Amino acid sequence: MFEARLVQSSIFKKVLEAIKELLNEATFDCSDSGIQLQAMDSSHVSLVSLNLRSDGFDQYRCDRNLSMGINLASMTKIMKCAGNDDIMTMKAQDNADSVTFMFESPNQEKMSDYEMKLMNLDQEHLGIPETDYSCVIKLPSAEFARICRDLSQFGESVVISCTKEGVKFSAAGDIGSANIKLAQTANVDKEDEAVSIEMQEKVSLTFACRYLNYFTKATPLSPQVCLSMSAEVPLVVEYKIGEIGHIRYYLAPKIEE
Amino acid sequence: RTNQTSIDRFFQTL
Repeated sequence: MFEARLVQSSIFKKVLEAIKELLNEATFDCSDSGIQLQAMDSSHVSLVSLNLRSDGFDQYRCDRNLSMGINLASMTKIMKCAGNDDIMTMKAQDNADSVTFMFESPNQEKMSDYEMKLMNLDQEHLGIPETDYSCVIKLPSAEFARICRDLSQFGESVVISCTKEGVKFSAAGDIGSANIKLAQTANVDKEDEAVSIEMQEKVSLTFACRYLNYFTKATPLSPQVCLSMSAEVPLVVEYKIGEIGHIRYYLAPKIEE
Repeated sequence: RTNQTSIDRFFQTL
């Protein structure tokens, strides 16, 4: 038996918004420790890794490990039926071929349940090594979304260069070129608005704008985003999900051949 | 020219 209850169903709505443009379907792996998802986009350029810890749920029970193959368009339809303030419970029997979503209004006067068929998905799991990154940049997530949106007007690629002084995002194309520099914030009253840089070594890497823009769909999940970079390895874009977990996107760099 | 690499190249399939 699997049962997970979340008072704020809006968190789950936001998680779905953050993955549904990048992935068509995905396997939600449920275990005693929580719900995990790992999936590559169809072009195998990026990888999404989602972790929702069991202790972040209001109630959580998972007697046996369960892999739920889910069509994300179908799940989006169901999550649209939930009010933002609704309490959500996901429920499945062991070896089930369906999962049930239950939504309760805050005053408990409206209860609805939706059963969704599960899919059998062939899933490839990739081993992601623990890495010490040369540069770790934390910045407001809305600022990052704005930068990705603005630069994608200029070209298909963004160069992210990080030094101790700051981080520079650049793009160039037919209409011209663009550079956005962010310095580390000196004095911050509000932590959410800070830009901080931890640098061991300078790094400059090129990435596809299109994918960065997909990642920024996670912006409503967190006021801050963390970018981790090392030479010639994938960029990590991480958004914390409240007290419950995180979503990480890995993006393969573009390399001069 | 820069070419897009694939994510499989960096992480091993388990």
